[in-house]
Formats: sequence, C-alpha cells, structure tokens
Amino acid sequence: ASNGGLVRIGLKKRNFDQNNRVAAELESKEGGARRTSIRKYYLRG
Amino acid sequence: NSGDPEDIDIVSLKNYMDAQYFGEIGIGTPPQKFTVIFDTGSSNLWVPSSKCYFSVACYFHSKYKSTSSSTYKKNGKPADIHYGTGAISGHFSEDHVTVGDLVVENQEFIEATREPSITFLVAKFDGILGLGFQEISVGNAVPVWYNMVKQGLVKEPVFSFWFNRNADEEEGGEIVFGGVDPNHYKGKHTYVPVTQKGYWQFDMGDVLIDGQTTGFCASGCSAIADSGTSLLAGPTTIITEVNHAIGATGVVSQECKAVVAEYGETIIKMILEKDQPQKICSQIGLCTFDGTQGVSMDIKSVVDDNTRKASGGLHDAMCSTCEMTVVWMQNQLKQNQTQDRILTYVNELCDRLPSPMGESAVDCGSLSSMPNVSLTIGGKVFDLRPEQYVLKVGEGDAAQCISGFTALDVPPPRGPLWILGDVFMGRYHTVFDYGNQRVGFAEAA
Repeated sequence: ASNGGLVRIGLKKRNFDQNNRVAAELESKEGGARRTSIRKYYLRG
Repeated sequence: NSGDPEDIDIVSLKNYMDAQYFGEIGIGTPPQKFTVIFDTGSSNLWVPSSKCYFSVACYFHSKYKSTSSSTYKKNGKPADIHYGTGAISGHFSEDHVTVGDLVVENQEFIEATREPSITFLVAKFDGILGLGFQEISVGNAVPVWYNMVKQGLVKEPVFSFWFNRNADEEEGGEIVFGGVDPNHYKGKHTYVPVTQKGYWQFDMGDVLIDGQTTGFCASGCSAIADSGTSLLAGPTTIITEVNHAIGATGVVSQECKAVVAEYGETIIKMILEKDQPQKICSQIGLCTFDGTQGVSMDIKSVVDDNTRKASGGLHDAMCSTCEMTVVWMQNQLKQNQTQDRILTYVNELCDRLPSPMGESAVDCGSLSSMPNVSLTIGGKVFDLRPEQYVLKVGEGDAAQCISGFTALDVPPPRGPLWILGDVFMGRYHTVFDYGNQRVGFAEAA
C-alpha cells in the first residue's frame, strides 16, 4: 500500500526444497556445454 | 544481446533455481496478476504469454492475454534471454503495469512464448521483474523502475529490500519503492558508490573467517547486490578456505595435492625471499605470466605454436591451483605459521575445493562450532553467523544443511567478483539509491 510516498510490496518466501535441487541437478547436466563455453570466454577475456 | 560480451558473461551466471522471494504485480487493464521475482541482477520484465503453446512451463503458470487488456499496445520486437539456468524467448509488448497501488503506464515487457528450461517449469514464480540498470536490459527496454521515476510515481528515486529470514514467520519480506521502511533496519546504512552501471556493483574489501583475513580480497574485489540470487558466490580461493573452516564437503583435487607435494616448499621459500607473488607460478613453470595474471602453459603453447593443440585441462588446473596455493601460503605466513603447519593446512584445503556454482553440504549439528564469516564493505565489517549462512533443506530427521557459499570465478578486469544474494541481503537491509548511484547496507530488523 502507498503511505507517505512509499509503495510497499509484500514478498512471499519459498523454502529450499528437494524438488528444486533435483531440478537443479538436471539443469546443470543440460547446461554443461554452455558453462564450458563461458569458461572459455573467461580465459580469452 | 547488446553485442557486448562483457554483459553476456555475468547475466549467464544467474541462477533462478534457488530464488526464494517473490511478489505480485498486475499487467494490463484490468490487471492480470503475476508472481514475479524482484531481481536487482537483471533489468527486463517478462511473464509467460497466452501464445506460449509448446513449453510445458507455461501451462503451470499465469499467462498474459493481450486481447483481454484495453491498454495493450503491440510492439512485436523479438526477445531472447539466456540465464545460467534457464532461458526464455518471445516478443516485446507494451501495457500498464500495476505495482502495489501504482500504475506504470506504457511499460515495455517481454511476453515469453517459449520457456524450454526445467528452471521455469518447477519455479514458484511466473516471471521476473528486473531492477538493474538499462545498460544490461535486453533489447535496451526501459526498466519498470525507470518509468516509475520518470512518471513521478515515487517520492525519492530509491528502493529498498527487507527479507524476513525468520523461518517460523510467514511474512517473506518487503520491497519499498520510493524510500526505506525504518521498521526494518537498525542503526545507519553504510553506503558505497556504484562502480559499474548495469549491475548494482560496488567495491568490496577483505573477507574474514573468525576475524582472520583470507587475503584474496584484501587489495579489493567487486561485488553485486543481487536479490535474484539466493546464495553468496565468491572466488574459489576464499570459498575453499570457508569450506575448510565450516567442514563443508568439497571436491578432492589431485592436481592441488600434486602442486603442494611437489612445489609447496619451493613456493614458501619464494614468498619468504620476497619474490613477486604473482610471478611465482610462472617462475616454477606452472603458468606463463602475462603481466596481470597467470596464463596456463596450455594456452601459451597454442599461442606460441599454432600447430600444437592443447592437451587437456591438467596444466590449466595446475596453474590456477598454484595461484590459489600462493595466496593461501602468503596468508598463513602472515599469521606466523610454521612450514609444516602451512603444508598440512594447504593440503587439507585441497580436499575442500568447491565445484563451480555447486552446493556444499555441512553438518547441521555443528553450527555452534562454525566461525563467523565477515565481508568488508565501505570500510565496515559485515558479519554473518553460521545460522545466517547455512540453509536448511527439509525438516526433522530428513533435514540437510547446505552452505550459503558457492564458488564463482570471474577474472580481472570485471573480477574477482562476489554476488551478494539473499543470504547476505537477508541479514542486511539493502537500499538501492538510484538518485545518488549508491548501495547501502544496515542490520535488518
């Protein structure tokens, strides 16, 4: 709500959960090639 | 997207998988509701489009339907964002965006028509609202925050974050546009100037473990305050020391052990003889010194002789390990440790190397014996206690604990770089002062 020129937005919170960790593992396999290219870029840079 | 590779590298490292805090906005007239991450580490607004048919993620989230909005304006310019985890593509549109009771008119945003990644399939949020600078905005789109200021919707060009780290309370936190909420911090903020516009980037000093220097950032590092990242990411050299101090799992590195066994004593001798520390690894033949940092022998061989091919990452790993070893040993010598003690300690560090951007488990029962880890910002020391930097996953007997620290190596001139995510912003109320181009931290309340 707006109050004295301030706009406050309440935030919701999610706890770390196992589903996300499993998904992160899958994602890291999918993203493996991309990360390698990032590392190469770093060395060039 | 801007064609500047400097922009691309760090955006690519973002990890929304672990993002924890999100709020609600509306798009269109009447407002269509979306849950978004308020992300200071990016600058675009995107939500799933009703025209997203071929990505499963779109079927699990709210979708924007332009035909249902009386204020929609067509744009159609294509858009494509790749993150470290996840990617989206679609097209730009314009509509009114409702944030709290403010209505930002004619806001450019991306209607995502493809969200192929698992990240967004399992995500609790629908989209992302970037609060970074326009310099890193894909398509050079004007960020929502810029329009809030331009349209005179906020009193001051400032926004601030408070994250509620109390796990027992339902209230997640609060973002305040136009100023700060004095109920959510104690004392005064310590402000530091933004050093590189794009991200909320600033200079950071030494990192301390139980009050002792870790050395690597003593002469300065950069840091980005990033509400869209959960953990605290920093250079491997320091994270390894943190892992050792808190008993976090690591990757055992044989290259590291080989460097310590073969060259450990020589490195100590060379440091004591006041050789230039940054040249030690080239002098013993593990790196080629290029004037600013070590370059692995592999790369040198390719540069010197195009007919030769790099034979793998072994020498590369030896070079970076050697450089880390020099920092660790220098630091131990400053603390007047004996040679035997230094070699043992560095050998132990070789068992604690973090996997890049990976998680490290810690013992939930050992929190009381873990040290404080502190970051120096604007000459002031900002402490993190174990219960603040260790995250609990699951409940009861099934609970697991993971370290809030993860490794991220960015070379100069942009690095060494720290990403201060929710783990840090939860402990310290953070002010993003757009008018004065500075970031402020005070103890959260």
